[in-house]
Amino acid sequence: RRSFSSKKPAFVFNSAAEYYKYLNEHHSRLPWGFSVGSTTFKFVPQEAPHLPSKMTLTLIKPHKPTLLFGAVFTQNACPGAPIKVGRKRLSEDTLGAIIVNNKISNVCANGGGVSDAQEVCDAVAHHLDLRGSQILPSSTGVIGWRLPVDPIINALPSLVESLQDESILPAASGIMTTDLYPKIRSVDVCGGRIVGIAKGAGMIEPNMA
Amino acid sequence: TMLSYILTDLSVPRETLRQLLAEVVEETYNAMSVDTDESTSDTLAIVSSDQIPFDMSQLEQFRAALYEVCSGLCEDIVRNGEGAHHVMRVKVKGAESHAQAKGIGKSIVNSPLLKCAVAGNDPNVGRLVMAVGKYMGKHHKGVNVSETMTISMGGLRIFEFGEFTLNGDVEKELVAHMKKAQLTETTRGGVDHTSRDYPPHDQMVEIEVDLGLGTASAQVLGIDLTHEYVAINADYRS
Repeated sequence: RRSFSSKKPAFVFNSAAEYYKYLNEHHSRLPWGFSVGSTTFKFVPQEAPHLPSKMTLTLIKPHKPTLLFGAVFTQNACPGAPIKVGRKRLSEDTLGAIIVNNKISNVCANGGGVSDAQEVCDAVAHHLDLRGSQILPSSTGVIGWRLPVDPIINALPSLVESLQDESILPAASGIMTTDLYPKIRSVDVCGGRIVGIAKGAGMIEPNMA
Repeated sequence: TMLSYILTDLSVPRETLRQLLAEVVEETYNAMSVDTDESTSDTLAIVSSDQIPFDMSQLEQFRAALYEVCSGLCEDIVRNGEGAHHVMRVKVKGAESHAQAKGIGKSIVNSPLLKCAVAGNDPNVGRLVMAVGKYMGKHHKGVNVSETMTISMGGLRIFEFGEFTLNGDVEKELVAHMKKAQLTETTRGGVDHTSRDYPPHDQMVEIEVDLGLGTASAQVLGIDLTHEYVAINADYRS
């Protein structure tokens, strides 16, 4: 187990290869009943056509829609569209998947961020034989830009194709923005397993409720 | 922005899962700060695939495991904080309430002057007292905490009952403690730690405050404020 204390011997990584080996051996195994996938595609932001960009989509999916889910969200008074949609999802009976994009946060974008997020959810649901209301959207990245909905939808077949049941590492890497490395922690407990991933390097003082 | 997703195969009931999540988030994700800025998009979701029956008598074990996962991820986030050379862990105890303990911890890790002192390995611990007093003056007027509190850094007592307990030797030890927790260009074979693609920091700057007012406690994580943080964010373009 990785320790991080001034009082105990610390687990020190001396290279990225060593760190990834550690993640693969100790933390990346998915709990039973989940699939994870990711795909990257190029797009041209309409707000900055001179800056062709890459976006990564990450899909996290229980094998069957589940009643057992929860979430907390920022209390920032100018929340992104996925936050508004996500809060509504908490009252749904079941959750079927989580779709995450990096690069653009879909916050206060021209043209209707909520409808863009919903359109992406509907398209993901179509590929997974679910309802759009069973999809939780998440976005992170530039504030103020509009989600490139069509390129995202075009990338969904590749995303679904990438689903696998072994490792959460593609998701931990796929959600990164300015992060330098993926973050995964896990614990085996009560005959089962908990695995978590996170991203974030700046604009960090969460106050979620 | 902070995004996090927690997956489990244990069939923990929905309301229990949500209650536990709220409790653990308050002690972990809501108790860290890289740069004092709350994102418009912070999200943490927890999902169970409902595969393995869960015995409610094991709730405390599950809670402890969830805490371990979440607190570990928070450590990873602050270690990756933009421009971070030092990570700080502030433990506040002897508070009248958890909110007071956490508020003081946040006041310390969010103080620009204290963050800069840590960045420079400067034993300017007067800034620590300032950060405690600033919070108390705003939120608990009339409590003269300087008469009741003690402060330690790196296990060294530096303030107690209204007076600093510093001398040249203690200051040298404080500097040594901060340097031990610092990343530099010359450690680990001269690697540029600001762009390293694996976790740095195997040690933290440890600060402990005992307010001597009550029994509540909290732990908060933060980082120093460096030239690199300013460079990264001043040079950042959409």
